[in-house]
Amino acid sequence: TQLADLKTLARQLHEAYLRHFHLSKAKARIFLAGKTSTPPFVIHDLDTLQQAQQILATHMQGDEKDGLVSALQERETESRLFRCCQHTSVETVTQLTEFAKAVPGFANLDLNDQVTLLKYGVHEAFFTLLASCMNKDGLLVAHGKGFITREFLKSLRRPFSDLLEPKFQFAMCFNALQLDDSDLALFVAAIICCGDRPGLANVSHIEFIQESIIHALQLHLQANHPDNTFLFPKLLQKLADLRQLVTEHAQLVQDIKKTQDTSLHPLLQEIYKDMY
Amino acid sequence: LKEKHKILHRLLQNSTSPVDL
Repeated sequence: TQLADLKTLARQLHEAYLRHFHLSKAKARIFLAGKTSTPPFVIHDLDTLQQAQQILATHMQGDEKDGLVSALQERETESRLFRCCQHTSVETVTQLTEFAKAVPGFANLDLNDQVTLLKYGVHEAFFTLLASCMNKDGLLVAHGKGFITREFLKSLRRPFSDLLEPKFQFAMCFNALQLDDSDLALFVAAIICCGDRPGLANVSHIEFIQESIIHALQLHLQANHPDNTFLFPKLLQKLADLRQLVTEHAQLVQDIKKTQDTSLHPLLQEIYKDMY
Repeated sequence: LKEKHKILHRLLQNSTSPVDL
């Protein structure tokens, strides 16, 4: 019975993941491989960034709130791209919140604990999902309609040039594990339902949910990747790597906010405030 | 926590609502 329950949990989380995250890894890999009728528009310098404004704006007519379009209307390149990054973060946080609510047991937790789990978990989950949109050369943007090269991002002035390069380095190691969307659904749920976030009230309840997810993940990996014996321990190690990545990211964002003439979205301000 | 995380709180309590940039 327990085995059947864990399989059901894996299925439920996979379904919730496909329901709430618009760009699955499977779809992103098709875009990255150029196997779509309209390949992504490649942004590799200032000229192509300007062109993206027209091209992507045409693609997105009727979507007035799209961050890429409004961000591209800003004057400075770095500010524009920083705003694009924020837009993607905010969009992903809203998707992750809906996904979290679909994790069995999450919605019954104390509301303050739900807030704490999201505050500490969303960026780790975001960088996990971002890896699906990355290859060694760049990053898919605007729901797969654009592709920004890694070299262009590295050529920005500091500190903006430091924003995404560590995420590329993480993504290259993480993508080497060759997880699919069903594996990622369980991994992202395990990131969110984590019993050792600071300030949690009901740790035992969260640990109970987390243990089920981790157990379901272990069984799912055995079935889905039977030849990769060490995949499960490798993936647990990635949880520690993600925590380090987020700590450094939060510091960098605070530095950008203090030293650059840029604003930070109120939702991201809430998350970063008193985080680490 | 509720006071300091009003938007997260709102996202948790409501179904998906747009978060404007």
